[in-house]
Amino acid sequence: ETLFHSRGRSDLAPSPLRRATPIADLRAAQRFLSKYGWAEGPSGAGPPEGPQGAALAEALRRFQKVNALPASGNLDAATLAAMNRPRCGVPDARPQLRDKSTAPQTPPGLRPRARPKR
Amino acid sequence: FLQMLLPGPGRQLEGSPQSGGTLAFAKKTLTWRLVGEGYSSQLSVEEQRYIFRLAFRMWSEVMPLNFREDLTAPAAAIDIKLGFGRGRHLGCPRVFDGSGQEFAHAWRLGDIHFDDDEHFTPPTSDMGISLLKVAVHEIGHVLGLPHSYRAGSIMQPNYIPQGPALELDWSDRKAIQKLYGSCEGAFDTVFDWIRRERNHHGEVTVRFSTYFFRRSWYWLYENRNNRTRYGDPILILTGWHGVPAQDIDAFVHVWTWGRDERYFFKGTQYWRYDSDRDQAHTEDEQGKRYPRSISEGFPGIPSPLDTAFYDRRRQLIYFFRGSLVFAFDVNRNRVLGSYPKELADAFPAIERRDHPLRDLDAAYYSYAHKAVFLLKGSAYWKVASDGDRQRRAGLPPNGVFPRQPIPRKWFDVCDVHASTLDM
Repeated sequence: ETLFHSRGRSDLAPSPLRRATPIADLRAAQRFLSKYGWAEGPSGAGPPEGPQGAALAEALRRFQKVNALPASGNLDAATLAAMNRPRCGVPDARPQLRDKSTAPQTPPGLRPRARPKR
Repeated sequence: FLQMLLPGPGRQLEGSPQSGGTLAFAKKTLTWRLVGEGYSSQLSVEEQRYIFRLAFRMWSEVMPLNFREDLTAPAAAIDIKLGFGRGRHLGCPRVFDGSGQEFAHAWRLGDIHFDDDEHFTPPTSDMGISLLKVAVHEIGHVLGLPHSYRAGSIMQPNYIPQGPALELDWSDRKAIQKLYGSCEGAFDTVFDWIRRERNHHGEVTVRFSTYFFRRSWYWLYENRNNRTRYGDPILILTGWHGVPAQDIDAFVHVWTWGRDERYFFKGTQYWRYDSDRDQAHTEDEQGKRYPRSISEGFPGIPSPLDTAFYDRRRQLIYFFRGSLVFAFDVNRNRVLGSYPKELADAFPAIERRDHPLRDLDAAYYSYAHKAVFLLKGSAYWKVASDGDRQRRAGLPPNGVFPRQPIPRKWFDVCDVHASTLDM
């Protein structure tokens, strides 16, 4: 049980063991950008370890822009803070890279085969 | 994590025409369940289920789908399953990260998982993370909505502590209606209700609200906000006292310098409503009982009625039944000699063959639009007002303009599942 003492459980205190590891360095930031769809490529399926180099700067810039942060492309403290905010686990829709329908692209393998024109 | 975004086996994979192929449910009523092995340890099960019921209802209030909690069907038959878990959970390929950062995730057309290491709280609390807000967000994903960066959207990826009341704003409504279309359906009656109030100068002011009645529930429509009241529809029983609980045929407000009489009509009877005491009269000043038969109170008027409205300028009540219209003179308490008439004659079509002809659902004078509307099914015909006739010479008196879809004038008048009407 998670520890609490007041009836309304307002003093609920998750155990320190089960806290999310803060995103505090470049590697964690790269993983964040890849996990939530900011890595390169139309389907957002960037490399598992995340964008590198120029791609990283570009991904950071995009992330900073939608979070109303200065789009410097640098991993600064404000950007790390934004990455650590409570959030939904579904990847983000990135306005620039996805088309209007913002529907996740079904991987080619699963796309229904088009019938050859008569 | 792409797998997580794809629907699970056996889900409906239908692109709806409005969405241009984005995945959307093709069923009118979706079932959901908080899975037994996924109860949170932080809130009582009842609280969790209540919050999810409210979350689903909030989407149902703005889109044509209904949501029903199903506690009995086999799990595989449930459309949306919700559950809490810590770290590795519920067979999900995505591991939760503990308190902080990721607090929930969803599979489109599939399921919703909440990280039970987060401090989820009920809507009444302003601490922790509102479970209601997160649930509404994740349900939005399951229904097909992506994240949005628009301020005020429920689909923002990051949690933003909510102000006093959580509601779906205009853009979220349009986004979901883009996938599922807008709400349609016939009404039993529509009317404006006049309220007399005193302002802080002590002067009497008049305000009005528009009501839409359907079966046993109703909506208040806020004309200035172009939407129904938050939390509507509610049961007629809860808002109106002493009138029938469902299937009301008509409402008429006889309002002149000397008279202020409000009547509900159903079947062969009518009720008079006391606005000040907010309940139907049981008898009049002479001790005569209500409800009464329509033929007694309005001689010459048949019943049951389709609908009726009061024309303040001419001090006439127009009663509609089938293809006939009866104009009733409230001062002489009788039907005008030249009536009944065919609906198509009394309210002629301005464009040929574009006319409701018979069996109206509602006839309604709107103070907001200063015009009469005839409603039938999902369409309305506007009756040419004096202003219209001044602007366009040659329009016939009481001429009706071509049909228009109701949802394009009155927005988000949506049903919810009967099991959530009392919320």
